[in-house]
Amino acid sequence: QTKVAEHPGEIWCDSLKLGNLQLVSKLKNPSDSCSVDVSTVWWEVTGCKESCIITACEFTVSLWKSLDNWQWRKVYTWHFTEIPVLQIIPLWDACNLVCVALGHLEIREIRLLFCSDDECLKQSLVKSGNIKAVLGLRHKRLVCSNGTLHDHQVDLMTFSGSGRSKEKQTLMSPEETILAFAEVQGMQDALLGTTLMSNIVIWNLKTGQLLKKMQIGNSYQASICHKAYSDMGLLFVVLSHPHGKEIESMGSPIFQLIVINPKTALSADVRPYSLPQGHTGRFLDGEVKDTLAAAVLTSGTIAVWDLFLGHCTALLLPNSDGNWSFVKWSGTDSCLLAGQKNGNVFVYSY
Amino acid sequence: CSESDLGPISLNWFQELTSEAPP
Repeated sequence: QTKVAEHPGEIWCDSLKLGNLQLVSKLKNPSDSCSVDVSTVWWEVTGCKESCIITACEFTVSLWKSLDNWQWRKVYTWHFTEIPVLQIIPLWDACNLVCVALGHLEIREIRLLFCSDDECLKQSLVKSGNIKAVLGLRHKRLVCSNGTLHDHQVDLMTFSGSGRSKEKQTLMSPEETILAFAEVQGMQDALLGTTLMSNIVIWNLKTGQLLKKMQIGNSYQASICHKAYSDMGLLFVVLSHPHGKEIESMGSPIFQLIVINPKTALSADVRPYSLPQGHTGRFLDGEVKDTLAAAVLTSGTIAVWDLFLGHCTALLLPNSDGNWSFVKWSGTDSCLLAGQKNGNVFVYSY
Repeated sequence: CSESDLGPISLNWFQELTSEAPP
């Protein structure tokens, strides 16, 4: 038995109803340019710190304040003129600060967005160059890797409360291209990364040391790490394979959970997260929060997995306005933010 | 997988790797 909800965005849930998506609100960005990303951020609006939605179009980034009854009002918009916005980089526990990545196909600039004391919108250049991977961390920190093989650099930046200054620390480079970073739940000074050559690397964020470089096999080439969990001396890592080949009969897993013993660098597969029968597609974009993973697929559908249960718990099919193109979890509650290129952002409670 | 697949497990792996890694 499958439950199919009404428009907008057909929702499929499994018969056990272990997960459910319910549409609670819709934001319409009237900008003519293409929407590229969404996230949530803590912001002090009219003297009150609250969780706001932040949306990005090609040349604008807008902050939305919540009103009553799940309605949203746009309060600030930052404008960009030369390089388009690629993604929002939230700094998870920061207030009144958010970063954005700008570029064409690859990230060329990272900018910090904030407001001055007199409520003027400000932006400052944090990093420029050939940026390969970036992640916002807790405690107003941002990690990014840039440069090519010979001048490869991994920087950890810490921003002041107001965003006016930053401290920079260099992490030891694994001397190969880093594709993605992930925080390690349960080990706050650890940072994990995946590399182009199928390695997983671990840093100590306090000392900047590169603790381990571990080969995870050719079947994981160019994997993206989304989240890691440290438990009982082992590291559990959620990966996706944006370049994975789809096997027609069963499809390739969208996410994969592996386990690594960091002491021995030995690893094993734990569980694949695949699409239900009859659905196909490859990973385009996605996010893992706590035990929930969401992905936008090449088919234009959004799929949600409960990592503990091990199976897909909800599917959000494209609606009459078109395919889904980006998806994020809200920072404060179990809401799924689903966006389309035309500026529509739908908020679903899970 | 069992402990024999992954080798000996240490609950203090982070501290141990930090002391073993180059500064």
